[in-house]
Amino acid sequence: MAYIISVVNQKGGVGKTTTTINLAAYLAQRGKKVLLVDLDPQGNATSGYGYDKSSLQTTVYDLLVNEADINDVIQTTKRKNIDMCPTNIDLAGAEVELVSAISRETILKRALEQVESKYHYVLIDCPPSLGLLTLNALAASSGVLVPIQGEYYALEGLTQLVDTINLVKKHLNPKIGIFGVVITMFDGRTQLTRQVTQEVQNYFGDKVFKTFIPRNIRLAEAPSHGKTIAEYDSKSKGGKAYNALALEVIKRTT
Amino acid sequence: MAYIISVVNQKGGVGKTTTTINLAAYLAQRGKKVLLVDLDPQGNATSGYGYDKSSLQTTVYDLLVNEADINDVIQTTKRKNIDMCPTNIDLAGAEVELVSAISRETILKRALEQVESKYHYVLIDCPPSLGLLTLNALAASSGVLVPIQGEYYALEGLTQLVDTINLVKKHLNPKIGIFGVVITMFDGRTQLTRQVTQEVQNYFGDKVFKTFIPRNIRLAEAPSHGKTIAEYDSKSKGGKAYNALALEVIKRTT
Ligand SMILES: Nc1ncnc2c1ncn2[C@@H]1O[C@H](COP(=O)(O)OP(=O)(O)OP(=O)(O)O)[C@@H](O)[C@H]1O
Ligand SMILES: Nc1ncnc2c1ncn2[C@@H]1O[C@H](COP(=O)(O)OP(=O)(O)OP(=O)(O)O)[C@@H](O)[C@H]1O
Ligand SMILES: [Mg+2]
Ligand SMILES: [Mg+2]
Repeated sequence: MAYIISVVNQKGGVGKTTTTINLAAYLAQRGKKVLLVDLDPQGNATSGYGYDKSSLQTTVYDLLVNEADINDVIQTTKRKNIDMCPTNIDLAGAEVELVSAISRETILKRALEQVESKYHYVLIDCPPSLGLLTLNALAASSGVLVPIQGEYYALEGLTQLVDTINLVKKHLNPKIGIFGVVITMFDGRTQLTRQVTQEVQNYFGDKVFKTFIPRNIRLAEAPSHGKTIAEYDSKSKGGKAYNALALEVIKRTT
Repeated sequence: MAYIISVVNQKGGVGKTTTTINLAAYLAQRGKKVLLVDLDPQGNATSGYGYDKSSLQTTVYDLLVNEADINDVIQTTKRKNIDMCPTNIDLAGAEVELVSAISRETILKRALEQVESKYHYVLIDCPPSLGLLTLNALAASSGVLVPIQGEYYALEGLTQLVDTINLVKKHLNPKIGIFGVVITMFDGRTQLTRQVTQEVQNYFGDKVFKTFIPRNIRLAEAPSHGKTIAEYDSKSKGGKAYNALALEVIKRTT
């Protein structure tokens, strides 16, 4: 049985995609079989992995709206141990098109049940909202990974996020909970980051991973080459941090 | 007649709220009357201005869903020349609740028509998506201000954004167009930022404002004190940049 993790935070630009892509890379390096699902219409995880979005045949959109077989959507990547469900801009229409679909929140859950036995982990990159796409991810997941940037607005949305997870727990998926919280773009030199980080640790306690992801330009450069940080610069501070995070994730799930 | 500007980019965390709050502050300082509309369910602009979201009576949600009178929603702020339409978490339910409403995309437009004569500018802070809330903003606007962070994923969403604006132009609001593009969190030391910025300038030409907003921690600190950068640290690089941007905006609209 795979451990299915949704990477969620409705606050934009906090490192959801960067965390999904690079965590998947280091889990795979450690011999874990990983399926990466790109549930964000922006398709950043798809292009960050080097795919050309315009040339994709079947995507996550087809899975959710056209009841495509998930095996037709899964692409094997040239990277050992990582498969991907890519996405393109069509996905932007899914939320409206699914409004009156039956059991619209559990389409992804039912699709993943068919393939999860092949993987150790399924990582789902979510868009910056708590709409139907993110609900599908939460309904399908064993746990939620929340990247949080150490800045003021980061604190604002946390209660909304926790409330949404509790709603999903009550109505769609009794096993869901916060698997972990990871501090991203950490810059220990600024008081603001230290203050916000302290508040996050007070709020989430030991759910906060010990590994903080530092602000590191190499992480922002890697996707422009279609590479993960493990491929682009594994010796960078960002690479080492995601490698350490992967180890913590494995420890928490075994 | 007010010039109505939507601050839009579906990419998350690019500085939409920071730009809306601080541009409004410097336009007001130069004697322009400004109405700031917070159309993001996260309510960052509302709290960035120092409002306590839990104590608000009527909000943008009531305007869109309960047909509240916009004059009941507008709050005068203690800041000269700036009024605000605040928001709270209720707004997160609006998109689903409005799915079958008649003329759901033009509710905001019709509401603003009643008050726009009192202002020089209306600035609308949008959520990181191109859903119904952002469509309402686009339908009501004279122009779109697009903040763009100089990083790789920033380029990904531009064609989707331009396509959406063109759709709105064709079906909802013939006068809309890109009013301007502003480079945010600019760090000239990194090659990545310089490269992406060059590509943005190639794509948008002279729509790109000459003023680049530098990465400046004081901009991230100000909202934790409920202050604009003009109040918190007007001599900072961030303060000077938004002041210069306000001057450019005034020049383009007179
Ligand atoms: N630790 C880091 N150091 C430096 N840059 C980073 C780091 N993590 C992410 N970035 C960069 O910051 C930007 C935002 O990150 P990312 O796109 O992963 O966030 P996101 O939460 O997925 O955004 P969205 O809400 O739009 O989906 C990207 O340009 C990314 O390359
Ligand atoms: N020029 C800047 N320098 C440093 N920090 C900045 C700058 N502009 C914005 N920030 C900080 O970066 C984060 C993202 O900015 P902001 O919240 O304004 O973006 P946004 O596009 O409104 O995000 P969202 O997509 O979630 O609505 C915030 O913590 C903000 O304080
Ligand atoms: Mg993302
Ligand atoms: Mg915002």
